Amino acid sequence: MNPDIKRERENATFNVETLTNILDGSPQKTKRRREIESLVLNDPDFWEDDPNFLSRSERYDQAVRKSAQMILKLREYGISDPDEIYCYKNCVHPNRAEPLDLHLGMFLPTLLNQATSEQMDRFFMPAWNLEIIGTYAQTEMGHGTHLRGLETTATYDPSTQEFVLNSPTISSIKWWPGGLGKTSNHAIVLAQLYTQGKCHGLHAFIVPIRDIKTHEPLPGIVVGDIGPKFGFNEIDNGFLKLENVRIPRENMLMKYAKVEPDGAYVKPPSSKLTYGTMVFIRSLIVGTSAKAVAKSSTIAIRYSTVRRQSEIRPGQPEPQILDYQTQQYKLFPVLAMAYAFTFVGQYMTQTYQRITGDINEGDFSELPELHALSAGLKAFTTWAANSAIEVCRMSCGGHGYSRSSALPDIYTEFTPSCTYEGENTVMMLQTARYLVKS
Amino acid sequence: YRLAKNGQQLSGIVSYLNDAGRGRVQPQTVSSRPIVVDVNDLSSLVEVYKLRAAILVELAAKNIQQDMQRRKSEEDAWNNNAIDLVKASDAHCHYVVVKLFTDKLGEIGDTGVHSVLSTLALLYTLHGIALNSGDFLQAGLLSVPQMLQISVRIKDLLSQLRPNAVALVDAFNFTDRTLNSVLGRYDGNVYDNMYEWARRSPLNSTEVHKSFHKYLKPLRAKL
Repeated sequence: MNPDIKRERENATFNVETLTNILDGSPQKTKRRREIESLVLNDPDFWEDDPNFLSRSERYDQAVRKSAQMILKLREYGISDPDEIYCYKNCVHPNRAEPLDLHLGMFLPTLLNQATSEQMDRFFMPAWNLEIIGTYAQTEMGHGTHLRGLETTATYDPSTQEFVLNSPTISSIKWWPGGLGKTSNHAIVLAQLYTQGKCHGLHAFIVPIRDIKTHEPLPGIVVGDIGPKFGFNEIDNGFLKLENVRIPRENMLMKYAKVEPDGAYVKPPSSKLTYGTMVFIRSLIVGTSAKAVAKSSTIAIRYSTVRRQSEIRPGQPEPQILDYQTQQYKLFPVLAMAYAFTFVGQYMTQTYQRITGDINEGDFSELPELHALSAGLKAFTTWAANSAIEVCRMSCGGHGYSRSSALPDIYTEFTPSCTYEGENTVMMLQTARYLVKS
Repeated sequence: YRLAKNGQQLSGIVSYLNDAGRGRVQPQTVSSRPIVVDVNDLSSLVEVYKLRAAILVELAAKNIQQDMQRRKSEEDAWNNNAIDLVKASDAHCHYVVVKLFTDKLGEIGDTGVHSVLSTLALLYTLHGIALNSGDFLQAGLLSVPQMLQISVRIKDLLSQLRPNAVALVDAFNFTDRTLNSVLGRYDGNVYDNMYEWARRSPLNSTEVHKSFHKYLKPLRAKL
């Protein structure tokens, strides 16, 4: 142990374990988290080549191997609680997204929240067993957060009781969904529903995109990877072009809105229900912001106690750089932010679960507030966290630039959250609409 | 805001707009007495964040109203005031974060942990005020001497936190494998591990890289 960091620990005025328990939620939760972490960390199946030294294709390959192992192990150990799955996943793929993220984080939750019981019977177990690997295709090349501008169409044909899906323009090609390029064989596609000559706005459809056995793209489907990005090296973010793709009527997610066999449209109780999965993810992003800032501040503060540089008093030994007021001024507000966002993340998860429970009981009264709060806090925390990670990187001087510090990867993996699941300025304006009009 | 202005009672996190809607929240003149007297009192600081949010929401709403009275459509008036609207949302979210952090302190019984987290919460709150001082000063929520007092207090808080900084990050309890950072190693043995890591770079797999034979050596022969 480095003597400087050892001495720091000896000087603390509070019990670290007590605070860890508060951050985890309880001593039992800390214990369980550590059990799960040791399952992963001691498992040779998860040992990996350092991704910093691999090509993108090799990184994707390694990530798919680990994700496949992860699914097997989760079954083997009987881990099914969503929080525990999330914890296990974060140990298998530390600081980075993975190819099955959209399947686990958006495809399955969308089925749970928006599928009818018949649809659950058809899709859920195959998806749980990864016969169906799904993603969530909403964003288009020419349209992002403004959902009414999406161009993909799903036109109901009562003669065959099918929907015909089309990407009518180049700008309507689905663009960005994680796992769409190479991993998934199904996508939940958000498209403008046309029936009986009328457009009824955006609805969700389950669209098979690759053959379940051969994994070849199906007729009418053009699918692939969108290429290298700023971070997200393990993920095959993809494009999807639909050319007269026919799917059965039963593939529209119909827990709320419905299309009857004759083409009659039944409205949902709230138009916001279609976007429930986005609200779920936005609520989670608040906690993700906290984690990114917590990791970055851990790295920068520990390093700042080990690093000695220059002099404060002439002739004295080089001080720890954390003794410089400017270093404290950079890092301690970031540390405070990490704690603040952790508690806000806990609150958002609890609030999401409470309001979702009410929605399942038919009470939609708090849905607008949840929408506004999750949108605003998603934007507020990701903007702040994004700058904070950069402050931490700069606080580590030249070594912050090295990939060995992990700070460049934390930054590039986190930055997309300022634009995905709703571009931040647009999110703030949605919150403003609620504040002004409510 | 508009519902509150029409006399409806709002509940939940936006209930603070009840007062704004009824004209009970007004920016103060610079000369009038500021609302917060004690910059060390978290609950009164939460209160000024709340007032700042209410004032900025009201300001944005009034600007939209004025534009509409000048025969602008509601949509154009909205776009014309989008900067104010984003600022209002930002202030609202900032208030929510500060409030939730302060509320959390009430749940913590352990004295040592409560003390250090209170210091962090105060730093977060005062640092936010310092960064957005224009909003607080313009609204008359704080005075210029108080802003100077806040600057001094922030420096005190930095020194107060210094002995606990490593313990506070240790409490996040990241393992070395999940952190995956040579600089952030728990044992602090940074330099020897950084050297080891660099040695594993693929560029070091051979002592002489092939590019020397392919390009530099032929180039040298030509010069």
